[in-house]
Amino acid sequence: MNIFRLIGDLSHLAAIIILLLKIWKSRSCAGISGKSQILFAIVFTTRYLDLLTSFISLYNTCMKVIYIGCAYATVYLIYMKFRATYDGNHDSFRVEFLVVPVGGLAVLINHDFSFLEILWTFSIYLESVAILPQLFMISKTGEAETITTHYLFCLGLYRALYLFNWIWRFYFEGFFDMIAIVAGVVQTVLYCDFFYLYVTKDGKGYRFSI
Amino acid sequence: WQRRALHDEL
Repeated sequence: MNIFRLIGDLSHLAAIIILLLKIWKSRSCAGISGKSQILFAIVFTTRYLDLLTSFISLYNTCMKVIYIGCAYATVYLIYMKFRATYDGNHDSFRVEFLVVPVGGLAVLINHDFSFLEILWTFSIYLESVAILPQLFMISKTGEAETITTHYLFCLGLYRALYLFNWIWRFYFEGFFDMIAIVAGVVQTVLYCDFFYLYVTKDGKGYRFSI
Repeated sequence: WQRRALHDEL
């Protein structure tokens, strides 16, 4: 564990908690892409099946359980509890255009042609594009609540910090995982446009197109 | 290129 990965994980946890609390407290999921949240639930489910097969550390296990729990709780709030506030018209990104190519790529390019490894690879590839429906929705509505932008900032920051974690681990531990790194770069690049707007705007709500 | 059997990252 290194400082970049720790702050990255905490930033990721913060993003997940910010979103869950925002929906719960405001009792509304307006402006939130349910499709992205479903994709994140799939990402965590397919990546953390190793909860059943291997124990790495208490931290690792706890965080995985929290991530999966919060992801499904968020999907539940969007599609069940507060579904009346779900803005389905603007959440119109065709996720099959993400899942099918990512699934095919995971079968073609992976470290090991085994069930769990292909699922892990699928999860890594899917996570790199899972935010697209959310970014697409914001570009369609042309605005995002300030709290939503903080959520996106933390979410984008986490994988950017993981890039530094991988540099650190390559330098100090001599290993790297090309699949995770390439997907992590793609994922972070997708946020660059948003990062620019997040930093240049003075936080008074957003009217911008991505 | 050290293949990592166990994925120890979140």
